[in-house]
Amino acid sequence: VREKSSLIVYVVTPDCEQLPTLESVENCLETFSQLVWRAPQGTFFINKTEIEDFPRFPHRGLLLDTSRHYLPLTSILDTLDVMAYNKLNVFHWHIVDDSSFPYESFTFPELTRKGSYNPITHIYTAQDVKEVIEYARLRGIRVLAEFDTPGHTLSWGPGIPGLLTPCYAGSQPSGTFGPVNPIFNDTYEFMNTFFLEISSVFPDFYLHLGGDEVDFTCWKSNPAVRAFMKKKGFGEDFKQLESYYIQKLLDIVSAYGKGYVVWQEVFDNKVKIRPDTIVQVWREEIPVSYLKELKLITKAGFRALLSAPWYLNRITYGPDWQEIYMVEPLAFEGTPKQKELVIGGEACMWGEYVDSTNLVPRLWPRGGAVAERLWSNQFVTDLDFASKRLTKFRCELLRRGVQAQPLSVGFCEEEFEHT
Amino acid sequence: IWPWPQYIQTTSYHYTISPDNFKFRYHDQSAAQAGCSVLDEAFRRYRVLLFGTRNWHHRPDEKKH
Repeated sequence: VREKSSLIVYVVTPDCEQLPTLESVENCLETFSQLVWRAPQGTFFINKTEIEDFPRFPHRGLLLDTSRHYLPLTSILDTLDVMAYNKLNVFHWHIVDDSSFPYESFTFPELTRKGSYNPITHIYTAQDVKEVIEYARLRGIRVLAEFDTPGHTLSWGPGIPGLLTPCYAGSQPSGTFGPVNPIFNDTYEFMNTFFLEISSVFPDFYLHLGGDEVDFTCWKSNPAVRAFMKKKGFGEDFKQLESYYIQKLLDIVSAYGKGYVVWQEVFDNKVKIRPDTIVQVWREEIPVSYLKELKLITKAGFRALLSAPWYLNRITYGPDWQEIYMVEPLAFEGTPKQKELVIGGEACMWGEYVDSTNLVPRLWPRGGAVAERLWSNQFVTDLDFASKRLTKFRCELLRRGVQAQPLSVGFCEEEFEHT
Repeated sequence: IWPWPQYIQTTSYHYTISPDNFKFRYHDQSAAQAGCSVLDEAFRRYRVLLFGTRNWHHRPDEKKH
């Protein structure tokens, strides 16, 4: 047996210090590392192999919610490592939500001081954010930050008084607050300044602006909002008010030279959006099935991302990775041009019942099922073949120190090395 | 391999790899050369992933139980 002593890397483009983009041509050492195997005596081998590889979809993401439960920086960095092992290339950082505002804004520090679980320990400083972006860059991963508005913003309220809509019970304020108040100029002045900061802190061309699950009941209860609706001629259609807000926000963000990703409601509610907007599908059945939604979005000429069938925070007993694996993102009626507009998808890990104690085993190797669906060609669908490889890959993850959960009965040699 | 590549053909013919001698190298005509942070760092990480951090200059069977 002859020895091989080097791996020679030939890179076509010289952009070593650049950030990855949606258009980046990808390649990596991951495949090579998985080809090397070790005999029981300890010798390393590699079989003579020819590989040609490229991803099926350019956007292969993982959404991590770091608001409902705070995730320590180390959890995020470790996740980026495992993403790279799975060739996932977009970290969708759902950094703030109703529950907490851990992003430390230098323009509006009160947001974090008053909105995070703990302003000293449970925050992401400017240095943390830089570290995440650089750590991701070195692994070919983009960081897509999400600052969801006008809904899901309860944690923004204490830091910016007047930003949220006061809800009413009859003619009196009820003491509770709803979505961002869309009727005041101050709201847009704040957003203008805030997103100027966000645009400079997060260098990716795209920002995720959310736009989902806007609760109209609070807006409906507020007399000033109702008067504004009347003045604008919106009648009782609060979707038009949402559109009014989102439209202004999109104008603000576009003025900073950024593109944006929005949740599907923005499209469903017929908000006027730029042609290069990416619409992310997260609802499985409502208002229509996710495949139908993809059909409608692409028919309207927008690019789409699929997440609806890939909520990994949901758990079931048994091999639920198979269902995740068998999703075919292009199984909707549409022209080839429409199908080209589906640029990929994202696995999602929402934080209600997930924190750093259970993130890793819940994510991996199930996240790998999404990763292969988005990377490999459409004909790679054999469950037995996938099962054998994913089981083995899980053992490789264990060897690399990732506490990935088992797929079924069995064992890994690597377990003995850890005991 | 996970995820499965677009095209792969493997044979039973195999080579040994010695952690002592193995090197990641830039092709002479590669647009990226030594000093390219993304690749230099990747080479370092993948050496550890492949062979671990132990000192391979010792005979591999020295500490075998």
